[in-house]
Amino acid sequence: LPEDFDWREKGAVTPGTCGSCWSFSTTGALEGANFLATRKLESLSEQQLVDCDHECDPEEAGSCDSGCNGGLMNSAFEYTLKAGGLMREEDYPYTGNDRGTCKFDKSKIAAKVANFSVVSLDEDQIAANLVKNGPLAVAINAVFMQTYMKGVSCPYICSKRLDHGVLLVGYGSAGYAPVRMKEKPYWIIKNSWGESWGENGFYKICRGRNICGVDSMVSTVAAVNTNSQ
Amino acid sequence: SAEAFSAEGSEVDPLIRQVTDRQDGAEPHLLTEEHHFSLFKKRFKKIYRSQEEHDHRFRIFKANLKRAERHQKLDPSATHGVTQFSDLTPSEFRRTYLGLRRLRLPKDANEAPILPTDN
Repeated sequence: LPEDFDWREKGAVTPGTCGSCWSFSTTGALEGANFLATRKLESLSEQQLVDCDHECDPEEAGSCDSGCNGGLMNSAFEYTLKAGGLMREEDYPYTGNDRGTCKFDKSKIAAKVANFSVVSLDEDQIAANLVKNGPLAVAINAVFMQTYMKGVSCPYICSKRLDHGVLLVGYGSAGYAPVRMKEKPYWIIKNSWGESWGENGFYKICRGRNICGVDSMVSTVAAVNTNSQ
Repeated sequence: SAEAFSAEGSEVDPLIRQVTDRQDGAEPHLLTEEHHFSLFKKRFKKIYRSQEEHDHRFRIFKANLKRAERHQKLDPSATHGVTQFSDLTPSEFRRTYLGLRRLRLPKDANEAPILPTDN
């Protein structure tokens, strides 16, 4: 595994913000996988997931994806697999509300899911899947993110109750921690709150202890190479 | 420590400097909070529909300054302070900006194959 790795440097991460974190995390992972499969970076539609994805978790009655009321990345991958794929952002733009009807147009699919899976709670496996399969959809507890501005976040205490969906795009071997004069290995996370938040929209959280539950629910997705079709 | 920002949003001073006592005896801490709130409103272009709403948001802002200080103590390797969410209560923040369904790993989810991680 490389010491440091960052998909942003390889052109696999789109810009962009979105109010529906679970669809942001889902589209971000599929954008990366689609880039790996087709070498094209396409910004995919979160609004299609918000309007059209009401996939339920088979294990939990009533736990269905529902726009601004929340969703799950794995259920969203399942929806995308069944629906045939996601449209481009430009063809199905983000409106910021979930009162619209589904306007999915099968003829305008830009990315297709081949398969998706959950990565075990093992940081080397998470790093290996990140390097091999592209950015990963992860869940996290966001309590420290409301006041976060920069640096490597490594709270002494942080709940592992997951309440936010983000995108894992890379990792660094050492992030300078001025206060404790320590070098800290960290994950690089793309958040959905815009570039005026955090480090130009990104968050760094230290590795090693499943801090804030960041290693607890990691999903990787593979895309179909639509170039050949 | 909440960072002080100039109106343009760039950092002017990484720490809140203790404001020296003023002649009129104004409470320096209050001055600091009001000062930060006016910078916050300018930086994030916040406009409140009434004086009542403004005062309500200022109370929340002051509580969030304290929260940022607590977070800074609990998380010293990052910098915590005033963000665009500093006039939201924690529950407003959760309701508006988070949105993950109660999470359990779906039992039928495929497990990713174990990948080699040495050399």
